[in-house]
Amino acid sequence: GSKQASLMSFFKK
Amino acid sequence: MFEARLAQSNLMKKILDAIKDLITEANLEISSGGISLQGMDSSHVSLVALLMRSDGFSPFRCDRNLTLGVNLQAMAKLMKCASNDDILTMTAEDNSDTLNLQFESPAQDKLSEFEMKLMDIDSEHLGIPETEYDAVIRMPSSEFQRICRDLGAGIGGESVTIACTKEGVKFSVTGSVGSGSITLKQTGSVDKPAESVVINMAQPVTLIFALRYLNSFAKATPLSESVSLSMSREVPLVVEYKMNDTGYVRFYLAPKLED
Repeated sequence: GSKQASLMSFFKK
Repeated sequence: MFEARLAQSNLMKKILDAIKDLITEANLEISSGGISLQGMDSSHVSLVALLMRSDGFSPFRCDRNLTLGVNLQAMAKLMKCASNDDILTMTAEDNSDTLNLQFESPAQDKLSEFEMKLMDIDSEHLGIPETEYDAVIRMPSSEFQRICRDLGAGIGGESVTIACTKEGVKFSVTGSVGSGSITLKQTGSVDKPAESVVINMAQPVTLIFALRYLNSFAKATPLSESVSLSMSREVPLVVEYKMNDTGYVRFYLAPKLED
């Protein structure tokens, strides 16, 4: 199955 | 002092309708370059980035940078008090806790003035890295809207797989009543750019996304005749609606990744 990733893991604060 | 005059209230209505269900409140950042906004949905899966360049307004005046915290749902409701072709003027004093909205009829025989309360919004401004995308697909925005709606409503799919090759782009779903796919081929003629499907591809790419977000992004369809989808392996999708040459609404969507 596939799992929804969070945007926070791609974009930096 | 901030003042921005927009020839057609309709544009602001369309922008707010496009984003207000995804993000209910956001900071409008006002600078000499124009008006920008960035906000994530509450589940941190998607992000909206708006830019309205100052040259889209006449006049546009911004003496110092301002951050205006706005309830977008409230502003959308207020904008409904404007007729589509009313001239919209937004003004705010430098340390004001209100944003003034003025709607003027084209014949200048009706003037409506509203004061909207601003709010303090804690927002995390994210740095979006520059990305070379494996594939950029441009297609009619109405076609994209139709595909997202059909795959969601027709099949009851939750996740859509978007596979892009040189030949075309294939949207596939598996849902409660079965499965289905819609493939768009690259169109040969570019006589009518707004009606064409154009694929700029460095390498084939396949990604999985939650369909309900794409359906939400498609609410921006009235903003532009065409939409572009930018995809790279294992990075967020960018769905961009350009507003002539005066700005854009971009949606970023984190992919679903294999466990």
